[in-house]
Amino acid sequence: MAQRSITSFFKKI
Amino acid sequence: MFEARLTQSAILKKVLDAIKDLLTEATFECTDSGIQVQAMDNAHVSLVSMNLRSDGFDKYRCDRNLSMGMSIAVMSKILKCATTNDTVTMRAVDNPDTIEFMFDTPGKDVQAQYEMKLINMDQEHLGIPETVYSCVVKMPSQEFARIVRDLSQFGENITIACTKEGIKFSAAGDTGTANVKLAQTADSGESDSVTIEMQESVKLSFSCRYLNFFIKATPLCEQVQLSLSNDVPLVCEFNIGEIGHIKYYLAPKIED
Repeated sequence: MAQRSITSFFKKI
Repeated sequence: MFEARLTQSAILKKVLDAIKDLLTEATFECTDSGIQVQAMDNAHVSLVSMNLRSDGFDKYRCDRNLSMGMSIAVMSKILKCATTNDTVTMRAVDNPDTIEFMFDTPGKDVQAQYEMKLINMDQEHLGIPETVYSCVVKMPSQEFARIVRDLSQFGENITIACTKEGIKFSAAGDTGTANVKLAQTADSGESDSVTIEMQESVKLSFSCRYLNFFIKATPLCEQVQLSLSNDVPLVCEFNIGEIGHIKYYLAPKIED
């Protein structure tokens, strides 16, 4: 299985 | 001037134990309302969001908002020098280069003082959207820790499936499979109760490596709250005594 990055869910503000 | 005092350093020692393996450095945002930390691990797979309310401290003063970059490893080393009953005071001037930690042992005329250099850090703040989760599970934190440790022996990932019947943790690998299922308990609000609020069933897989980092927070409180929705990060939340909380967000695994 591949690991997603947290930054693909939460964007920089 | 910033000054925050806790009569028992135990809680701060536990907080450092809960983050030291996951974070190398973090920015501590200090305001009148308390201390906030938001930081990602180096691989950007998880996010820690921590809050320590000013009213939870025995003394708290913050004249100007401060943003202090700290080495978690060094801070952890310093906190290890305090015994659990020591009073801990953190102090910094406005526009500080360093932060001072002072430990006073009750009944003894001994004061230990440690000064730590602050780090210049890039301000990276992520917006966490308000989410209504499909499943919110509260369970004993020790039970969760045990399941994570036990299942990690059998695979790299733990699959969490939550239905009306209960919550099921599974791992599978070359050596075999492991499954632990918990049903909701009759009474809620007790330290050993399991409660499940479910709108929709969920099934998600997460890296054991990160879940093992999160369970380092187990000594902080008796219950852990897991919030899950399909295709969004897991939230694993521990209360920090009466003073605040630590939330770990973990991005799910997806099929290759």
